[in-house]
Amino acid sequence: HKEETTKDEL
Amino acid sequence: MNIFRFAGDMTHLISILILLLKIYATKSCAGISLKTQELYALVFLTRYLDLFTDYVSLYNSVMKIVFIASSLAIVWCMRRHPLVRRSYDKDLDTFRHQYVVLACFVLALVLHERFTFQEVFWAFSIYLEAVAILPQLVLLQRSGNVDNLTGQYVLFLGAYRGLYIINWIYRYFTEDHFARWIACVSGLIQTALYADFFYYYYLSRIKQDTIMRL
Repeated sequence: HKEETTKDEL
Repeated sequence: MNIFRFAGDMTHLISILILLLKIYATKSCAGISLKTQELYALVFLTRYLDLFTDYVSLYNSVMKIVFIASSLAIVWCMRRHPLVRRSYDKDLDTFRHQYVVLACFVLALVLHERFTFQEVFWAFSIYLEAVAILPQLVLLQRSGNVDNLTGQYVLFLGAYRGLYIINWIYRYFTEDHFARWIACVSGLIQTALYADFFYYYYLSRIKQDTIMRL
């Protein structure tokens, strides 16, 4: 299942 | 990082460069909302609290510093620069941004991923970014005729938001991860604000141009 991303966006 | 995310970051950067260029070249900030610029400075300062604690990439760190520095420079010019500050449309820039800041902070206290200093301020910055353009949109609508650079500034900001949504869709289908729901929902609301504005603003401008030509 999918997991949330780390905060890698700006 | 996919091409949509990168293109989104670049249009965001270009929008800020357009604003700096306009202020530098014309020594004027006519048509620019100081309140929106202050909100963006607050957005970057509160979101990038992780600058020294969480390293993602050199690209991310450099962009964070560029966004913080450029937004502070714009606010400084509009408030302190002897020539630029004179052209500020104070009477047109009347949006009550303090209530928006308060509302976003309360929302961040209620809706966040974890109740920590960084996480609450991260959520606050996401909520605030979604509505930070409102004083600028109000100013544009009130001042009527807007110079090309100001129009292009808002256009590039809108493009940045649109590309980020495509980036989230792309990531959803290509990665095992999906973007954070707080950022997605706020991002959708923010993009809807731009879409609504573009729809009515450019539609009315096209109408006006047609009437002028006739």
